[in-house]
Amino acid sequence: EHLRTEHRSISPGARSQHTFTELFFYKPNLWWPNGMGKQSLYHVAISVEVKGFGESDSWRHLFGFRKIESHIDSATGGRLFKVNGQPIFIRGGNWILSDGLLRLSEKRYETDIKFHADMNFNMIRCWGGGLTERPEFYRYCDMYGLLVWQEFWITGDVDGRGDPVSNPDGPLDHDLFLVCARDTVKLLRNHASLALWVGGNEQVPPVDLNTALKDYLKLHPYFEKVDEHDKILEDLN
Amino acid sequence: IAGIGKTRFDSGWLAARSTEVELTGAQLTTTHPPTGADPPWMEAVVPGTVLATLVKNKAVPDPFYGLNNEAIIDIADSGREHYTFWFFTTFQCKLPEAQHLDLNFRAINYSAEVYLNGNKKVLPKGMFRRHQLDVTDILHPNGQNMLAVLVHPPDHPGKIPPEGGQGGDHEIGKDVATQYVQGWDWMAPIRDRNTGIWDEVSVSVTGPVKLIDPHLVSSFFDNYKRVYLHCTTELENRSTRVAECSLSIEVTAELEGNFTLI
Repeated sequence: EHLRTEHRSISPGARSQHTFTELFFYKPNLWWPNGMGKQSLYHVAISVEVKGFGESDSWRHLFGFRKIESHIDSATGGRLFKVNGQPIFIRGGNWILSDGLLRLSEKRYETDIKFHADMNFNMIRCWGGGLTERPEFYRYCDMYGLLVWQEFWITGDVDGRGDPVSNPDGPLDHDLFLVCARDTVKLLRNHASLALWVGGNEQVPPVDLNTALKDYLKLHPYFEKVDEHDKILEDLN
Repeated sequence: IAGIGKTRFDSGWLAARSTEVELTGAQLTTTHPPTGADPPWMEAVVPGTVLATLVKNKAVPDPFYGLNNEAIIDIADSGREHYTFWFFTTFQCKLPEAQHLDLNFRAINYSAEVYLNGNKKVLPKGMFRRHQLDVTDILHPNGQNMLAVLVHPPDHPGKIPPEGGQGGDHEIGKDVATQYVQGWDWMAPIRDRNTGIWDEVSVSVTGPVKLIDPHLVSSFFDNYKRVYLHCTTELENRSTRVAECSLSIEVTAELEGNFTLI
């Protein structure tokens, strides 16, 4: 039941989107953050075969079933997180990058991230003045159960504060910023550890950027309905 | 390179300061390739930055020891051309008919010109974006391919005020790049502003149809008993014929050791 093959014709030179019929799982092993349970990860493999040619392309990813929710608590002003319906007390570390000369190896990532897990952390926050971290970073966060708070490339100190005021409108080329943001989201979106996107460090991005980022990252209407459905079922239970 | 899949290029790179190379990208990748790590060429760190390459070759001291960073010229004083570098490598690839080769850069800081076997492609600005080039038609018929990449630093590397400060003079914030490189309260300025091919370089072989950025999402019901995995992917048919495709998705869980549940 966890293997599905579907057929599709694609016109010459065309680019199209295909949505598989969803795969059903009964009580899959859930992915939990460090300290709350196992980091269960499933291997997802997608391949395309073309008639008369054979295998044309393939793709693999480690995928964790988890549901992450967060909201700003009106009483404390702090952000509260739930993972798989369970509240989690966040113990986090701030992260800029692993090496200032960007010699970013898998071994280095594994060592650094395991160290955070060994310190009993359950979240790493990637600061907006540093890097958007690489898939290998996220892979080890998936494996060691570190939730990731990922900021985009805006900092108050370089975009909006100071005397004289620094770059109040953020980067010069807003379209370029959004091209990079869209591509980054596509690069990282399948990782179980990815918990929260944030517009920038201690700063709201310029209105047009912030609006576009919110639009890119909003839940697809289909899943809003799923959430409602889920809630109704929970209430019934 | 053989068969469908990805091959990383993370060794065998050479680098040279652009001002010390009088050849064009077309010449470097056709008639006058560098022959080895002889000046001005040196072994390069890819992925990594120009500064990482200079440190590896002991052209500058390691900036993270003592006050060594003070001995490295800042891009504000040297000019951008000082940290504008050529990167060069070769690879073997001869494709059967109907296969395609993509040259992939997962990130470059900040912009670049790519030359493959004398053919030029421009990579647009932005530190946090992927670049994919279909190079099928410009591979060399004999299978020996030469690749040169001219990497330019950020457009606004800025100056570091004598008193330092958060993000230097803030010029770097005008670009879409990492901002800590102008120095912060916890960090000395990075002299090359992290210019370089700083993330994975690879080539990928595909058939006529390519998968692009699959997206996986799960939804939960009945207190996490009933769960669905949703998957959407983009597909591109690069051939001149209609492609009849069989798309498969398979999910497996490794239990322990060599046991797999399908």
